[in-house]
Amino acid sequence: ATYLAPLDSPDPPCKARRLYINFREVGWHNWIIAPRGFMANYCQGHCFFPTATKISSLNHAVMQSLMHSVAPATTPPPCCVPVKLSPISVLFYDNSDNVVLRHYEDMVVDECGCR
Amino acid sequence: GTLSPQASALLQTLGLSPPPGPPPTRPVPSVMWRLFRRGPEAAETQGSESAGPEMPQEPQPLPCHVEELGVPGNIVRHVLDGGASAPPEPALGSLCLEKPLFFNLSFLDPKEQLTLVRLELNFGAPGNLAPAQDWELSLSYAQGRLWGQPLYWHHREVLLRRTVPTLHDPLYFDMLALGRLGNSTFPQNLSLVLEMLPGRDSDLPRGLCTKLGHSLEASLLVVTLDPQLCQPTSRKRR
Repeated sequence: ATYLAPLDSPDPPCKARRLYINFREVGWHNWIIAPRGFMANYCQGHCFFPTATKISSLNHAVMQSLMHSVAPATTPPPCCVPVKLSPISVLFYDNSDNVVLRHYEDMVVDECGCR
Repeated sequence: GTLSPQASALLQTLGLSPPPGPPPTRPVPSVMWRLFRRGPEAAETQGSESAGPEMPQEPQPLPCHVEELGVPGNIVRHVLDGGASAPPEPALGSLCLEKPLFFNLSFLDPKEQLTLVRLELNFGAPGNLAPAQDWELSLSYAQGRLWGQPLYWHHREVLLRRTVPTLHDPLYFDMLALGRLGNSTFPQNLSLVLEMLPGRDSDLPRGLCTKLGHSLEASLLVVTLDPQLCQPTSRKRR
């Protein structure tokens, strides 16, 4: 299930937005035993100067946001991307009725930043 | 029903493939529930719920490591004995039980490295009835056996012999430590024969041995590591 987070200002700063993936809605609930779904989240928002200086941004991203603020036509703003992610594990039945536990790295966005 | 191209692509990326038939009804083994609950989310959840800023965070479980089993891995499979429904063979001589065990390992992907293959033998309630005496178990390969041919027709390579004091608790055997399985790169299946010899008291009631044969639940816990899923995104040196 997803819904676009209400944008709280004309240029919302880059941050993690809620996104819950429901296995039932994608029809996998019959063979995925657990979890029923998980909070994957996503990144949305702007990396404009000077806000970008307050978000977990690389120095380069701060420089790029500064360049964008003084010459927007020449330099695009940095991108709002995941910078801290968490793993999840999924328990499911495979084609041979085996019960399988699979571990996936980098599946949940914990934190966003400008890059 | 039919999958959308997007769903198919996502499943393929995650290495998931929905079972072709109706949803399986097989119960989930407690060991798999335990491993799932001890997975990364559990650690994360526990950390956030119980730990305020002043509480020390729980150490994150090692990525690509199955902590409870103490081996590297990111895929754990619980495989049931494919021959469970086959009746035990007539046990010859003083053998109490002679049982073929068959595990289908065709799911193994060449990319995956075997890090644990643990055989579990669980005799259930009849196991509690069996006298607590030294039972001698032996496991051997039955490769190359044609289905339906009596076991004793086949030369068997004995993998291990072990004396166990009781059949009351599940018995575990580390198959990788036994050698050849670990060396063969991609075994498609694992065919074994379990023989059981009663200890001191050899005049066991025949019915008990038959019950043991029927109640035996044999399963494999197979842990593999797909190294490609564990590569941290290495940053190129500038």
